[in-house]
Amino acid sequence: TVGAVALDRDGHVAAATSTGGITNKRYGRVGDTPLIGAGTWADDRSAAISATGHGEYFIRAAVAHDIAARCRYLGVNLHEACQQVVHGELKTLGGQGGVIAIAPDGETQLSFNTPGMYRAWRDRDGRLHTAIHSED
Amino acid sequence: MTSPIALAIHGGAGVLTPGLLSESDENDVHEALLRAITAGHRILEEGGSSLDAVEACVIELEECPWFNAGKGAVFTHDGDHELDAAIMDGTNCNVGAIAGARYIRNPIRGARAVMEKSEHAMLISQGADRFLADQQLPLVSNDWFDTPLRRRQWQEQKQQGGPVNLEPGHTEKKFG
Repeated sequence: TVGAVALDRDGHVAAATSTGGITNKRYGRVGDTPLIGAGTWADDRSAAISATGHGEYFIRAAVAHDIAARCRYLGVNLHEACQQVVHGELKTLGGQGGVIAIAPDGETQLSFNTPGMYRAWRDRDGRLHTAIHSED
Repeated sequence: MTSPIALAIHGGAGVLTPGLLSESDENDVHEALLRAITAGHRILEEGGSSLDAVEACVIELEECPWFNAGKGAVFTHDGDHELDAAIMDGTNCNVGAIAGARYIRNPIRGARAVMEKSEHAMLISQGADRFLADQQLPLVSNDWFDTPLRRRQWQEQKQQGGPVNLEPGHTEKKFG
């Protein structure tokens, strides 16, 4: 699954996610579809989130919306919200994977509970970075 | 006053431990990731919208056979490809999504078309294909998404017998 989240100069966030699902899937399975609220979410009042991983667990945990809701209603920062959901709620259910997330203030998070995630990001100084493994 | 810009992308997660990919393959992945984020970054730097930026990044990733989306999408049990995508605009919470589409070259373009040119939030399967056929977007035959790597992974999965076990700890080495 691939995805992107962004914040533009007008202060608007957006999220996009695309996937082929899981190998050998049957029965019209849409468990890995980036459902709005599970795998994809964007709201200028909270954050933009795109997820990758074991999709049916992301649906059960409503991962993307849960992260945004924690920011909006509880006032926690994006790092804390991602930690609570990806390493808490999702992992408790047995779900593996990760998210990328951006807040309207520019805070950028790349959070995953697997040994790696293909990822890239722009830092606050404008430099672009790429990484694969958790220790990268 | 203008906002700071920010951008991040992902290309899948899983047991991506050092040594799983050759150094050459890892370099290819890094280059592909850089190409994808650069596409969106350029738009943001020039004052473009976050919506255009995320779409541009995902199109680049869909065109790269390393990632499970667009070209290089995994095979279904029936030996074809079903593509899913979603996009959301934080300005107004508009959304568009497709699932089980088979012919749209860049599924994220299809999701955006659903958002901007239909009154719906999500279209699936043949209905999505029919809608997308009317949208003046590039279409391809379903086998355009094939790659030798994905075919090999699919055949290995089939030889193991039975459906994919979706319980924790039994997933593929890399998924998402």
